[in-house]
Amino acid sequence: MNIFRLAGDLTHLASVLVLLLKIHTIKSCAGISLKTQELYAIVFATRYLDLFTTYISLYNTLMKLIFLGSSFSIVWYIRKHKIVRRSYDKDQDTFRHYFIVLPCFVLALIIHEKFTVREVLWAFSLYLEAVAILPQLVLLQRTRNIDNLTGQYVFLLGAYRALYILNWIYRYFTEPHFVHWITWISGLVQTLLYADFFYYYFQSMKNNGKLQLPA
Amino acid sequence: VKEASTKDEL
Repeated sequence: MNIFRLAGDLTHLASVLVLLLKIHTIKSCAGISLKTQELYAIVFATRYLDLFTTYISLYNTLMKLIFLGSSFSIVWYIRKHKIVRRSYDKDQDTFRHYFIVLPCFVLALIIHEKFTVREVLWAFSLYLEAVAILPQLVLLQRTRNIDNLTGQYVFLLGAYRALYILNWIYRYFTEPHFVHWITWISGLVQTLLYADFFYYYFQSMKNNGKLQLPA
Repeated sequence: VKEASTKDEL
């Protein structure tokens, strides 16, 4: 465990807790893409399969439980909660996320570390995580300006992945045989997807106006 | 030496 990874995990934890808190307190999910939340639930479900078989550390198990619990409860809130669901803008959140899931699954069948169920699902979850933010970014483009909680959510998610890249660089130089192209490339692609969002996010911080994304 | 994996990451 190094500082980059711990900071990355805590930033990731903060992103889901910020989101859960927002939905729970103001009982609204305006501006939040349900599709992205569903994709994240799938990412965690397919990656944390080993939760009950291999024990790595209390920290690891605890964080996996929190991520699984929070992502599924966010999906439940948006789909089922009688008040929250009314604020879900389903005719704006129209990104056909099956166009994301299937290519990731096919890619995982082609590129993986070992051809076993767990390894293929693990690769699938990495590819899916890289693109899971797309429906949310499309929704932000559509709804133009966003309230700053959603902006913070996307910002924290991007920061978590950027910190993980620093973690991989650190581990590459400190641990022998630490070469994992699948993880690195999908993590890099994911971070690049956030790059333009970061640009507009910092722009809006500078002139501290509402975050306006270009059409 | 055991292959250092990213599987111990979240």
